[in-house]
Amino acid sequence: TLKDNINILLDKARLENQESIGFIKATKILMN
Amino acid sequence: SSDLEQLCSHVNEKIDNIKKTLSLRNLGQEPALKTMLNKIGDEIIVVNELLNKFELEIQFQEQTNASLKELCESLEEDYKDVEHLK
Amino acid sequence: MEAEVDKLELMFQKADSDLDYIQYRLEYEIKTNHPDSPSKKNPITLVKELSAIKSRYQTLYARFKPVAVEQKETKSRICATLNKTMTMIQELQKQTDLELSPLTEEEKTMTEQLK
Repeated sequence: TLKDNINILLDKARLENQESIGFIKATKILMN
Repeated sequence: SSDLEQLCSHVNEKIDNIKKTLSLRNLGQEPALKTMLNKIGDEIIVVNELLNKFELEIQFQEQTNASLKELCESLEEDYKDVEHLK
Repeated sequence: MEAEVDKLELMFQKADSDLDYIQYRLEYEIKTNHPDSPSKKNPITLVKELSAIKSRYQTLYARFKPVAVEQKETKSRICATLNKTMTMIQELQKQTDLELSPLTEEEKTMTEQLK
C-alpha cells in the first residue's frame, strides 16, 4: 500500500512539474 | 491522571514492541516466512528508491514555485506599467 | 503517603528498565540467530527500516502538499494578471488607434492553454 501510494504521488508530482514548465513557457511568450 | 495515562501508554507501547519482537523471533524456523522476510527486504529497497525520486520531484517543484512567483511579480510590474500608460 | 508514592515510582522505574532489558535481549538473540548478510537483513533491522521509510514518507508528503497548493495559487494569480493586462492593452490600442500585429498562432495557442 505504501509503495502504491508513493507511486501515485510520484506520478502526480511529475505531471504537475511538466504542466508548470509548459505554463511558464506560455506565460513568457504572452508577456513578450 | 494524564501523567499516569502517559506512563501507562509508555509501558504498553514497550510491551507491544516486545510482543512484536517475540513474533519475529520464531521467524527463522519457517522457510516460507523467511522468504517473505527477504521479499520485504527487497521491497524496502524499492520503496526507498521511490522516495528518493519523490524527494527530487518535490525539490524541483519548490524551484518551479520560486520561478512562478518571480514571473508573477514581474507580470504585476508590467500590469502597473500598462495601467500607468492608460 | 509520600513513601507509598516513592515506592510506586520505584516499581514503575524497575518495570521500565526490565522491559528495556527484555527488548534488548530479544533483539540480541535474533541478531545472533540471523546475522546480517549483504543480501539478507535480520528481522529487527527490517522492522526498524520499515518504520523509517513510513516516517520518511509522512515527512515528504507533508512537504509536498503545501507546495502543490501554493503552485496552483500562483498560477491562478498569473492568469488573472495576464488577462487583465491583455484586456487593458487592447483598450489602449483602441484608444490610440495603434494597430499592433495581431496575436500569432503560437500566442493564440498559448492564450487558450492558459485559459
